Amino acid sequence: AKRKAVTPGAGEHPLQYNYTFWYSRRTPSRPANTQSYEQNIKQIGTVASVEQFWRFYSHLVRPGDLTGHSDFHLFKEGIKPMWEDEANKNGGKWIIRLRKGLASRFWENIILAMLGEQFMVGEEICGVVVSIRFQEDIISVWNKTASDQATTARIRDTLRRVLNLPPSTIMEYKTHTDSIKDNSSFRNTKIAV
Amino acid sequence: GTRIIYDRKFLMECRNSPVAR
Repeated sequence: AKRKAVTPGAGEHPLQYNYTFWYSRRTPSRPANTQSYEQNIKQIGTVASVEQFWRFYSHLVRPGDLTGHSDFHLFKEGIKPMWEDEANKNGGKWIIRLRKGLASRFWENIILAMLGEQFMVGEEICGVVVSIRFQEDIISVWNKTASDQATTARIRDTLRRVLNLPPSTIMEYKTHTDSIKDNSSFRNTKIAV
Repeated sequence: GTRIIYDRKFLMECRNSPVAR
């Protein structure tokens, strides 16, 4: 179905891009093939201004209060949070693993950095994801071109700054091609020191 | 074109504006 275009309201502060929130939840026993992933991922809203963002965000459950195997995704409008999307297929993501209890704060800070255009990498950012898992939570930042090392380095450094990460924090990068190959988001990553 | 950049402090201030609530 065609959706009505989302635009900033009168007197609101426009964002550089419109962003769409998505939510997904998986029963761990079911196979995570592309079809079931696409069926499980639900578009929940699009925002075009700072004020629209806050109105929407304030009604969302905080990721730290979610249970089970679930994800919030915030992507530029028009980009599906899937490896196979045209905007993602040559891309990859930075991964930060968090101990339980930190996800809500990190999620908010990373969203604000993306909405405020703090990464300074042109059109490269596709979106951000918070993944709630049983033992740990994971924040990821997706960009368009996995092979562009200047861009990925700049994203990594911005993440360290906006999330105030200690220098010892392990950061991992994984290309979506590798994720498709081993059908896993967070296994077999490359560790950057 | 010009890029619309907001720092965290500004975005947090907008959170409390009447339009955002």
